[in-house]
Amino acid sequence: FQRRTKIDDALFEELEESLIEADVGYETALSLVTRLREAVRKERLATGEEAQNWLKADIERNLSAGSGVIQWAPNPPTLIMVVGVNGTGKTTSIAKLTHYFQSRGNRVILAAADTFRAGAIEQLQVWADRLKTDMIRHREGADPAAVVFDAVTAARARGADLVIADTAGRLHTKTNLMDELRKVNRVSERALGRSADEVLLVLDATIGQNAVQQARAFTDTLPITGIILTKLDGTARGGVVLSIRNELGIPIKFMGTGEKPTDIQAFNAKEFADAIFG
Amino acid sequence: SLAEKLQGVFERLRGKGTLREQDVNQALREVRLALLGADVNFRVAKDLENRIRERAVGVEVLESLTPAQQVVKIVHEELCAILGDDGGYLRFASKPPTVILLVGLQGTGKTTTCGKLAVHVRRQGRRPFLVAGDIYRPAAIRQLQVVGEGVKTPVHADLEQRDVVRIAQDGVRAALSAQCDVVIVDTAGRLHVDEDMMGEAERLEKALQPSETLLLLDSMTGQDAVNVATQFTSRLNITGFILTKLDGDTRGGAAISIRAVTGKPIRFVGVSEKPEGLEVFQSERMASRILG
Ligand SMILES: Nc1nc2c(ncn2[C@@H]2O[C@H](COP(=O)(O)OP(=O)(O)OP(=O)(O)O)[C@@H](O)[C@H]2O)c(=O)[nH]1
Ligand SMILES: Nc1nc2c(ncn2[C@@H]2O[C@H](COP(=O)(O)OP(=O)(O)OP(=O)(O)O)[C@@H](O)[C@H]2O)c(=O)[nH]1
Ligand SMILES: [Mg+2]
Ligand SMILES: [Mg+2]
Repeated sequence: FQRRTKIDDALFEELEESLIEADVGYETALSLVTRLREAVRKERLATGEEAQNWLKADIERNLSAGSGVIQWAPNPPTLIMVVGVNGTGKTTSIAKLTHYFQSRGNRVILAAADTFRAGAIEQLQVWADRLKTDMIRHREGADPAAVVFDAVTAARARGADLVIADTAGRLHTKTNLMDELRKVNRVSERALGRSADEVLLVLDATIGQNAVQQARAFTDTLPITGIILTKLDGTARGGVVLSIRNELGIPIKFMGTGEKPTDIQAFNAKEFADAIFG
Repeated sequence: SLAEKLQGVFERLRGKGTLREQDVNQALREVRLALLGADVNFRVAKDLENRIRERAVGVEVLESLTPAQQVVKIVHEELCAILGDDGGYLRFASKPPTVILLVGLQGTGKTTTCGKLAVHVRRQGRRPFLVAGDIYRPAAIRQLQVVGEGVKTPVHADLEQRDVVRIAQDGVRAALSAQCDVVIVDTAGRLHVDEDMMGEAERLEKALQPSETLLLLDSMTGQDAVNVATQFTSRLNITGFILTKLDGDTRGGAAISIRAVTGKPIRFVGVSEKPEGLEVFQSERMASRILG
C-alpha cells in the first residue's frame, strides 16, 4: 500500500476492498468509506496513508469498549457461561480463560455442561487436569442445567471466585437447542440468585456474514454480554464483529490466537484494525 | 430475495425492448450485494459480475420472463457453471486398502465426518476402518473412538506413538488384518499457514498415497475460504471438498470461491451432527441457496 497515494476514487475502492476482504461486509464497508469521504473533505486529509489511518482509528474507536473486562459478581462465585455454534473454540477458550484468571490469583471451577457431544466432557477434563482446576461433571446425556447448578453450589461451598460453564455447540437455527440454552440460563439464574454475570459468545474469525445471524439469534435467546473472537492466528480477520458491534452493541472482550492455554488476550482493537489493512 | 430486489430495479422496464447497460449496472449492484452477503470471495464475485454483465446487456426482454427473472436466471446459470457437476462419489483403490485422508482447519468437522463416511461406504458394501491421526487435541482420540462405537466401526489408536505417519501406517495394516477395505484417517485441525503442521500433512499424504485427500471446510467460511483452499491444494493433492454444517442458515458462498479458484469438486455436504448427516453435493441446490 503506497504511503503517498493521492486520495481518489481508486483509493476509496482499494480501501473498500480491504474491508470486504476482512469480512467487514459490503454494507458496513460502504458506510465506512462514505464517512471517510466526508472526513477527507472536512478534515482536509491529503494522502492515502492519512485516509487509511482515519479508517483504522475509527474502527479502533468502535471496538475497544469492554475489552478484557469481566463483570465480577458482588459476592462470589462469578458465573461465566460460554456459548456458540459448533467448533468455534468454546472449550479451548474456557481452558484459556481458566489460565488467564488463575494467573491473576482467582480460584476457578469448571462446569462440563456439554453433555452431548462425543468426548466433550473428557476434552474439558484434560484441560482441568492440566490446569489443576476442579471440574463438575455429570454423566453423558445428563441435563446441562443441572451441571451448571451443581457447579455454582460447589463453588460457593469451596470458596471459588469463578465458575466457567462450557456448553454444547449448537447452530442458532435449531430452536430446540436454543430453548435448551434458555433453560440452562434460567436454572443458572436460580442457582446464583441473579442472572449469569457473563454470557460470552464465541465467534470463529474464519466465519463470514453468518456470524451476524449467529449473534442476533443468540442475543434473542439470552443476554449476551461479550464476544470471544477466536482463530485470529490464521489469515481471517473477523471483520464481521464491526457490524455486530454496530447493530447489537456487544463488546468484543477477548481474542484467541492459537491452541495453547496462553493463546488468549484482552481484545486489542488497534491490532485488529491494523491487521485489516496490513 | 435477489429476484425481489431486481424487480424493483426493473420496475420501469415493461414489455418489449432490450436490457440497457444502465439497467444492468443497477441490477449488478444488487447481484454484488447478494454475492458478497453470501460470502462469495470479492474477486470471484467481480469476475462473475463481468460475465453476467456481458450476458445481460442487449438481451431481449422476453414475454415469458420479467427482466428481473431473466437476470436471476443468468446469475443462477453462471453459479451452476462454476459449481460444476454434482458430487456424491468416492474414488476407491483398485485393490484394498482405499485410504481416505481428511484434512482441514480447526473445528471444521473432520472427526465427526469420519463417522459419516464410515456409514456412507458401508451402505456401498465396503468395510470401513477409522484411524485416530489427531494426537494433539485433548481427548481427540477418545472422541473418534466414541464416534467409531456409534457407527460400529473399528478404530486404530496409539496413545504412545508421537509419529502420526507411523500411526497411519499401523492403522492401514490393522485395517487389512481386520478384513476392512476402506481406511478413513482423521487428522488434527491445522492452519494453512502453520509450516510444521502442513509439513506433517505432506508427509502423511506421501506415506499413505490416499485415493482421496478431502479438504473439509465450514460452509459458513467467509472471504478467507480462498486462502485456505489455495494453500491446501498447492501443498497437498486435494481431490475434493466436503462442506460442513450446511444445516445452518449460511448461504454458503464459500462453495463458489473454493471451486472457482481450485477447480476441485465439492463431493459431500454435512447436514447434521449425526452419522447419517452426510449428503451428496448438488450444484443446482447450492446455487439456489447462495442466491437466497
Ligand atoms: N488456531 C486456533 N485454533 C483454535 C483456537 N481456538 C480453538 N481452536 C481449535 O479449534 C478446534 C475446536 O475447538 P473447541 O474448543 O473444541 O471448539 P468448541 O466450540 O468447544 O467445539 P464444539 O464443542 O464441538 O462446538 C480445536 O482444534 C481447537 O484447538 C484459536 O484461537 N486458534
Ligand atoms: N450442525 C452440524 N454440526 C456439525 C457438522 N459437522 C460437524 N459438526 C459439529 O461441529 C463441531 C466440530 O466437529 P469436529 O468433528 O470435532 O471437528 P474437527 O474438524 O474434528 O475439529 P478439530 O479436530 O479440532 O480440528 C462438533 O460440535 C460437531 O458435532 C454438521 O454437518 N452439522
Ligand atoms: Mg466444546
Ligand atoms: Mg477432530
